[in-house]
Amino acid sequence: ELGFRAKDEL
Amino acid sequence: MNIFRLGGDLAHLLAIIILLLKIWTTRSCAGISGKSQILFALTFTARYLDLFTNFVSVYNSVMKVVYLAAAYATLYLMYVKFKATYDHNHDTFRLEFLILPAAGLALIINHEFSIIEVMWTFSIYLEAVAILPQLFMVSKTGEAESITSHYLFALGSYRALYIVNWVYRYYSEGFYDMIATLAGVVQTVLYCDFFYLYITKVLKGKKLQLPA
Repeated sequence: ELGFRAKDEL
Repeated sequence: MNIFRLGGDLAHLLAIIILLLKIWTTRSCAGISGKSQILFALTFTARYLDLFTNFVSVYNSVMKVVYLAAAYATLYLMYVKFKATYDHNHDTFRLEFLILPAAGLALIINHEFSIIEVMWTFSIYLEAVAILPQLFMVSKTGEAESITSHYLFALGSYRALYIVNWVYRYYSEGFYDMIATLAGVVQTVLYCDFFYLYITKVLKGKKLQLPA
């Protein structure tokens, strides 16, 4: 429910 | 990549360049909070631990290196080269009041309990509050040079644009990250009164004066 980390973002 | 995130990254890069130019050209770091700069260096260090292990794109790697180099270059200029111009007396925010809660929260609320993920989460929470020493310093001195207010405007705009990017990504690809988004909202809200002063005063050529 927290979603997930965007590995492509700075 | 979308125009909101690209705009955010460019605003962030602009802020970092404005700050370096201000310190370098005026040979002074008056009015700049060294403590906030320490928090930004800590933020990038904790966030980019995967710089060498997780290649995303040339752009991504280059920007990470630029942010890290600029953060540490700023610390060098403030604490070594132009140390005499650093305003200790007005830069008094206790860093442990920001670092410890961010670290504690990162251990409790994260996407995954691993070193890289917890350090990334710590960097997200820390970045959200990293500007507080700077805003505290501006409120204590009661004013800021216009170059410093341009720096703060660009810095505040960067995360505001990232919020638009997250909204766009949610509707276009169903992506969402509640940790980064909520921390980003907190970070941007902290700039609100500054944004108001910047738009009503600085853009009209007046000096940024905080109501005493």
